[in-house]
Amino acid sequence: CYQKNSKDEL
Amino acid sequence: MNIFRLAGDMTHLASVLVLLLKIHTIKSCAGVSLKTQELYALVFATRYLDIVTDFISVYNTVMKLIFLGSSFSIVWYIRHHRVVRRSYDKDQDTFRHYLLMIPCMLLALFVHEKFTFKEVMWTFSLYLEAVAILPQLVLLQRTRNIDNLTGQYVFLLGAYRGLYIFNWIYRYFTEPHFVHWITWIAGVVQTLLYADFFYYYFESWKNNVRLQLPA
Repeated sequence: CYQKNSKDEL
Repeated sequence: MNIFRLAGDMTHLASVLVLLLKIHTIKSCAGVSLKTQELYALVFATRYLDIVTDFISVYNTVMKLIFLGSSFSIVWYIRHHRVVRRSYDKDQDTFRHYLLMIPCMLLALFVHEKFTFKEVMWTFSLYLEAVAILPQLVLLQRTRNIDNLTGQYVFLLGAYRGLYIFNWIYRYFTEPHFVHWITWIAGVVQTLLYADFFYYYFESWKNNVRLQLPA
C-alpha cells in the first residue's frame, strides 16, 4: 500500500 | 486528502473549465497556445497510465477522466472545430515544443524513483508538466491583448501546483516516509516559471488595468 500512497495524487 | 490538495485539485479543475468555457461558448481560442494544450494532453496520458490498473478512489479516477477528457477535447477543438480553429494563431504559437519533450524524456530515463516503464513515463509527465506552460507564456508575451478568460486560465493553472506545494509540506510533516524529491522539485520549478506572470497578473488586478506582459 506504500506504493499506492506515493501515487495517490493527480 | 488535505485542504491544500483539495484546493489545488479544484483550482486545476477550474482552470480547465474556464478554458473549455471560453472555447465552447465564444467559439474562440485566441491567445491560447495549442502547443501547451498538446503538452498537457501528453502529460495526462503519461501520468494516468495506472488509471485502469490501480484504483485509488472514485474521486481520483473521476478527476483523472476529467483531466484526460478536457485536455484532449481542447486539443480537438483547436485543431479540428471548423469555427474555433480559425481563431488559432499558428504564426504566433511557434514554440518548438518537441524541444521540451526530448530533454524531459532523457532526464526521466536517468532520474527516476524506479526504472520501470510506468515509473519512467510518470516521471516524464512530471518534468514535462513543469515546462508545459512555456509555449503559452511566450504566446501571451507576443499577443499584446490578453483577454480575461485566458489570463484567468493561466493564473489558475499556475496556482494549482503552488497549492500542491503546501500539500507536500503538510504531508511531509504528518506522514512518515512521505519524501518525493522528484515531484517536489518539478513542482517548485513549475510554479517558479509562473512567477513573473503572477507578478504582472496581480499588478493588473491591483491597478485595475488590462493585463499586459512586457515584450
